[in-house]
Amino acid sequence: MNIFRLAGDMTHLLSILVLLLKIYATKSCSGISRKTQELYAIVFMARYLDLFTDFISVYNTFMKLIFIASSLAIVWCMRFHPVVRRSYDRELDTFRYFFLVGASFALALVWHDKFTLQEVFWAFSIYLEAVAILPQLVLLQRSGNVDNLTGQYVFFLGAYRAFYILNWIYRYMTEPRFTRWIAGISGVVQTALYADFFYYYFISWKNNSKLKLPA
Amino acid sequence: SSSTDVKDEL
Repeated sequence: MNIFRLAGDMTHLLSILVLLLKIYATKSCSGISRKTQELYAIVFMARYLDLFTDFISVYNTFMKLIFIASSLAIVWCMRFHPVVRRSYDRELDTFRYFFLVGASFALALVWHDKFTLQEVFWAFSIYLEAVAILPQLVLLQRSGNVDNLTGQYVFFLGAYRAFYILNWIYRYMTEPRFTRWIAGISGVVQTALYADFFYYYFISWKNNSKLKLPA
Repeated sequence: SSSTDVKDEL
């Protein structure tokens, strides 16, 4: 564990807490893409299959369980909570996300560390995570306004990916034989998507105008 | 190579 990875994990946790706080405090999920949240639930369940086979540390196991439980809780709230579900922007959240799941799985079948069930699902989860934010960005683009908590949620998610890139650079330099091509390249793609969003978020915030992402 | 070692990241 190095400081960059810890900072990445903490900002990731913070992003989820911000989202839960928004839903709990406002009893509303407007501006949140349920499709993105469902993709994250799939990402964590596919990636953490190793909970059954490998023990790394108490911290590692605890965080994995937190990520699985919190993502399922958010999806549950948006689908079934009697008050929260009414504010779901169903007509704006129309991204065809099965395409992302299919493409990520197809890529995992051809590019993985080992052709085993666990490794293919791990690679699948990495590719899917890289693009899981897309339905959320499309929803924000359509609704045209981003409330502070939703903006902070996406900001912390972006910070988490940026810290992980620093972590990989650090490990590459300090650990012999450390390479993470799959996670590294996917991580750069994912961080670029967030950086792009923040560029337009910042511009619209500075001009005090509606968010306008390029189509 | 270590790319196929146990995945120790989240």
